[in-house]
Amino acid sequence: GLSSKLTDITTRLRGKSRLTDQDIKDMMREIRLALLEADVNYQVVKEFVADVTEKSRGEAVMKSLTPGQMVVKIVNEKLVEILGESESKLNVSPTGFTIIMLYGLQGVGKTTTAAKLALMLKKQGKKPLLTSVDVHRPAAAKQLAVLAEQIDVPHYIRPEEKSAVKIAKEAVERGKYLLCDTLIVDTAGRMTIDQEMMDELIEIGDAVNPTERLLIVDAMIGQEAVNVAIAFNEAIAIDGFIMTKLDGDARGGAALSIRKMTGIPIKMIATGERVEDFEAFHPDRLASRILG
Amino acid sequence: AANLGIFDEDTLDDLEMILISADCGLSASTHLTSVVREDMLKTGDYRKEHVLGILAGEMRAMLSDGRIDLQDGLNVILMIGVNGTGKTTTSGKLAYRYKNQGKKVMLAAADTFRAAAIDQLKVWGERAGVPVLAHAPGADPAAVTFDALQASKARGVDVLILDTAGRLHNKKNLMEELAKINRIIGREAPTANVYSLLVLDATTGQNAVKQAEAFAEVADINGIVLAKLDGNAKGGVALAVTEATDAPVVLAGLGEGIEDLEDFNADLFVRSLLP
Ligand SMILES: Nc1nc2c(ncn2[C@@H]2O[C@H](COP(=O)(O)OP(=O)(O)OP(=O)(O)O)[C@@H](O)[C@H]2O)c(=O)[nH]1
Ligand SMILES: Nc1nc2c(ncn2[C@@H]2O[C@H](COP(=O)(O)OP(=O)(O)OP(=O)(O)O)[C@@H](O)[C@H]2O)c(=O)[nH]1
Ligand SMILES: [Mg+2]
Ligand SMILES: [Mg+2]
Repeated sequence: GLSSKLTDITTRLRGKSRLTDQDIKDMMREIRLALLEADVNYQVVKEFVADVTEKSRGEAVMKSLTPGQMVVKIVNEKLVEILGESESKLNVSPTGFTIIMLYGLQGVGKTTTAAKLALMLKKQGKKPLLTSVDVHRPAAAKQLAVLAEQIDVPHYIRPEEKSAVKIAKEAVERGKYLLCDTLIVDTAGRMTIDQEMMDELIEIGDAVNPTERLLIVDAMIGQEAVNVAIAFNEAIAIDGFIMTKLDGDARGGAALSIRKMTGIPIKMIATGERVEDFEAFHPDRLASRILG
Repeated sequence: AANLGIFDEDTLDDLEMILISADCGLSASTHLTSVVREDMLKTGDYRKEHVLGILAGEMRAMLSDGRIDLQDGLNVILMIGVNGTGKTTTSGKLAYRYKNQGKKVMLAAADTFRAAAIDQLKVWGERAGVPVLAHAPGADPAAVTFDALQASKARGVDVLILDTAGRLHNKKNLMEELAKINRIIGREAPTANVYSLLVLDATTGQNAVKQAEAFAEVADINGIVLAKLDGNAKGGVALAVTEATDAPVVLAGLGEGIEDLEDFNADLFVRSLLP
């Protein structure tokens, strides 16, 4: 991986008293390659390499007996710093009725994640209600219903209803009626350039005023990740994001890009198709995965 | 400055950024930029139209495209790919297309694992006017495959579209399950024209290459579908994918409706990648 490549470069430094500018350049090329291969946003890579270059010309590296390892350490620390310095707790409403809404592009794992969230909250002693306001995808409501039954969590669906806003409002009433303390709202996948669908999203948000707005992001997403996050953030003010499918071998560079460019924190990660495959995220683990 | 219609070192840097931002990947983007640079040095022609022409030509050379060629008798289209890319939706769109071409079509619900996967495909079958062969949820996908092939042969089906479960390519057991489905097809329908379609999500980054390579090992990819090309993502990774697998991109998914499927247009695709 990257660490071994960087150490290779500096191994040939043995006998040299200090890193040259060319040595640093060679290392930065490897870092840039690793990050772009990991789908980190082009601009984020540029800024990251510039920051690390500056640090690598500093006292600590220059005076070190193992400059290569120092650079690896700097890269790792910088990544963890960007990824990790955040509050990854889910917001809870002071009213005692918390509404969590999930958004994202098509197929990223929103419906599956909704069920995972519900199970997690249930295990924490909460009383969640699941609802689907996806009035577009065939059998979307059924999919959520099946998952809800698997985890023995109540669900509210309206398979024939065409208005997402209507279902959302009814689900709120349903949740309060059932004395639930959390409503998890699964929305339809959508393209951020689909203005009609973005309007629907804004309408749903305005109607139920979510406590926690979560963007669901697929680990394999490429360079568009930042634009997607920015677009959703501008439309609906994202509180956090969840990265899914981290059980694959996609490096997940989008996590770094989104965090760096929007400040939105990563709250959880999904690591499989089963409802149990859900964890808190560890910045150090994600950092080493991104570096490869 | 490209806005004067002239390319220079700055525009070449911009070019690399544009290509990387379109998910072409560092290797392809560097290659394309150096091809352009070499030509500019050799011909001395720095005009924008000339440079973009060279770029488009090289991209076009890297990309393989094609069409699904149906043959007489049974055609089995095997839909494969990682989770959530658009296999089931594309199955519905394809069923509709071939039904409208007067073919006898059948859909088979070989995703017996995911919640409501069978229900989802059944809705598409209704929309396309095509029967859906399905077992109960949790059934063996191999059994569904077997039944679908028998039914297709018995009913004189022209096109059998086998929708499989999403599977991450690094999961050995799931890839083995796919290899088994493939073996069953080869055993039960040895004279059928088998067309294995890998469905890629156009928003995917460099992992698409790993996906394609892994799937090619177990199911011989005949064609690629670039789904969700109606979004912002350019799908530039298709260049690296076709280079790595020799499989042509044959279809573009351009939306969530049953008619949102088009033959892949390589020239249009390349043009969308150009600055
Ligand atoms: N391997 C793996 N698969 C996942 C994960 N999360 C979701 N999936 C799968 O990804 C596919 C899509 O999941 P969905 O929950 O339907 O995604 P969605 O965002 O609700 O999709 P749309 O509603 O159509 O936009 C399904 O096959 C899921 O089983 C994960 O963490 N790992
Ligand atoms: N905008 C757009 N959305 C698409 C396209 N193709 C599929 N989708 C959407 O992507 C989501 C996932 O599609 P599916 O057909 O369920 O994907 P899949 O590969 O069968 O998913 P799994 O079986 O869970 O692995 C759905 O919301 C589809 O409507 C496309 O070409 N454009
Ligand atoms: Mg969904
Ligand atoms: Mg499917």
